[in-house]
Amino acid sequence: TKRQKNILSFFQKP
Amino acid sequence: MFEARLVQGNLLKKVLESLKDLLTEASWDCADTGIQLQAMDNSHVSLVSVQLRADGFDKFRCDRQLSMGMNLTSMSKILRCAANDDIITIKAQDQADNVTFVFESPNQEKVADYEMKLMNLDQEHLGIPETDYAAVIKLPAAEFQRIIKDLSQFGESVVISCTKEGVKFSAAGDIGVGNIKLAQTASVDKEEEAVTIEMQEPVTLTFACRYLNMFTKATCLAPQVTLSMSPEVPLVVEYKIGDMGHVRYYLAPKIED
Repeated sequence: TKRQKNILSFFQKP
Repeated sequence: MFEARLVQGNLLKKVLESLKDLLTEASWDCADTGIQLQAMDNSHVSLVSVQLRADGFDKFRCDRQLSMGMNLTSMSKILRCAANDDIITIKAQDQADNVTFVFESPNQEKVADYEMKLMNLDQEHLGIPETDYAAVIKLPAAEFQRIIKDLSQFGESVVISCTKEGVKFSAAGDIGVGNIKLAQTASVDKEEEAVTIEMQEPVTLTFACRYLNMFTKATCLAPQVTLSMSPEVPLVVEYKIGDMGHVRYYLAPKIED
């Protein structure tokens, strides 16, 4: 099974 | 003083239609270069980025940078009051707590203005790294919409798989399995009907149908959509807004734990 990733785990906060 | 006038006002109507299901509120950042918006959906699975360049407007004035926080449901309600051929002007004073939308009929015989309260929203712009994508697929936007709609009947996820031969969309669920393969078009009469694939390496990724379906609300904006994919990074779904900018949706993939 695959799990939905969060977009925040790819793009950095400033 | 901020003022932006767009003769092709229906472009703005379409931009709002393509955002309002995904975002309830967001800030429009205005500068002398144009208007930008970046926001995540509530569950932080996707991110939307909109750019409207100043030179795409028929008149554009922005004396100082301003960030206009708006309830997009309200903005969409107001823009639905504009006819498709209306000229739309957005106006705000510096440090104002409201924004005005003016809709003029092409013959100037009907002029409507709507004022809307602005909101103070927490700004949290994410840094999107420059990425050389492993596969860039361009296809008719209506075709992509149809594929996602059809496959959504089968399951919650769509697997997008790109190879030299073409791109394959698949979904599986209780009722069975669906596969749709698109080959690169050899020759087409109209450029907008073409399917083109630029591929560095084959890539297969899984995405939630729910979000892809919401992205296809932007189908009215452009004849073609561009999908950019690399292993284990968010998918980019891009629609051009005439020749003045774009709406880009970033969607986090589903990944094996």
